[in-house]
Amino acid sequence: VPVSKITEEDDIFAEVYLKKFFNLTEEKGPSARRGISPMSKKLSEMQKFFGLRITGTLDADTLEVMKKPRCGVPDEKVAR
Amino acid sequence: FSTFGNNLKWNKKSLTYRIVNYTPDMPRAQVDDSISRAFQVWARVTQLTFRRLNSGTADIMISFGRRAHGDYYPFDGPGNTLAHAFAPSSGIGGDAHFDDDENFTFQSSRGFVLFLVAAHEFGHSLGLAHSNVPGALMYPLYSYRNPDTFVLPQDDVRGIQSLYGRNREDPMIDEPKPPITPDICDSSLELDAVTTMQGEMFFFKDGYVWHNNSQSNTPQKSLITSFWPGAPTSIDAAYENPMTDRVFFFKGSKVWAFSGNKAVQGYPKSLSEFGLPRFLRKIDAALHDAQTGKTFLFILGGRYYLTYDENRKTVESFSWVSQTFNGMSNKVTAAVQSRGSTFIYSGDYMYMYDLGSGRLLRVLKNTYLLGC
Repeated sequence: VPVSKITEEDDIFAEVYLKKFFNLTEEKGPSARRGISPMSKKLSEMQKFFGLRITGTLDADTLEVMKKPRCGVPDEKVAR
Repeated sequence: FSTFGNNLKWNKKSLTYRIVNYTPDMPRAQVDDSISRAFQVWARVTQLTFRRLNSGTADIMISFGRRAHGDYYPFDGPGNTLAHAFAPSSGIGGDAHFDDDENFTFQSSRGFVLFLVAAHEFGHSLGLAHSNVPGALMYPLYSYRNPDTFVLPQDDVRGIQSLYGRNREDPMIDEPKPPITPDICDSSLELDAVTTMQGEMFFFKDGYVWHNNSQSNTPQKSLITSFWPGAPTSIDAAYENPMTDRVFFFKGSKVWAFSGNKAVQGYPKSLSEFGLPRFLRKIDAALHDAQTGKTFLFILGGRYYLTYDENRKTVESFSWVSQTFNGMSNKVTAAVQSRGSTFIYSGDYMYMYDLGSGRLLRVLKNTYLLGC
């Protein structure tokens, strides 16, 4: 599959996807400036769930999985 | 498998459902049938029963809607989210909503098969969360499967029985055994097909494909149909022609062609339309010789092979395998040429040949190329 460049639009799409299915939340305050970004953490979680290479960054394989038709229930168990 | 936890399950075995409205995509009778069969997927392996109501409030209310449709989770137009459902509880709990911006079908892969989407959502309605096992019904991504031959995979059977127990009434139901995901690193596993594609290697068994790429050392598993939409659910043989950047899949008396994971127009074709003899019913293995541009197609139980010229669509020669490939007396089950080396799979082993001379170079375990 030809490797395509990740656009800003793709980034936004990925963020919405991770909020919807992996409970990505905005992290505020001093801790937000330290350590791995919430986005990268959730990307790793999503990549692990789908058996992708865990990079913590948005790559073409990850984006391709995000664009596949799917169920609307979150992947992270949000019971309520 | 995973469940919602918090003991989110029904505390009764007899459940009711109601189809509140209909999609215009399918005749009502087909919607009714799809929904009923989707419930039977779960009823068959548990003691759960599902009774349909035509009015009032049922445990599981089923409806079709677009965008914002009355809960906090608006749908998103065509594609992406197809449907969602709520964990067991009173009120909206158990209800299943389908995105009517999608094209739902009764059986065709030209849209989303309602039976498959519904069976998945009803798993949520009963308390199952998503599974990360590709091929499981509760895997979050949609993939086409033939509804007529659908059998609930073992991961889902274990999941639902962890909530509701087994179907005790007639334990000796001679149901077809749920498919178990083959272990690709079991060297006694007889592969259906092996091919290269754009520098990667792909190994096929039943409905699954494993591929190893340079960036990861463990083979990554997917469903064939999620990698190649429109491909058959399992295949007999496969080869890549690097010159045309096409990969061909053989299943029964048909052949499919893909460029990358995009289907090539005009396929599938019958073997005779492809230029092969009419008497052929199946291709057992295939490989493409990059040097001569000829394709080797192993047939008749993998004991004979013909060479095929793809440009002229003609068969050039017909021979015994054992006459050309010395030492190969068993049936050929898969074949591939990778980086100039030719590998023929037979039983538990793969045999490396110099294709020009037919000389046997090495005998290897089936898992040699898999990096297990």
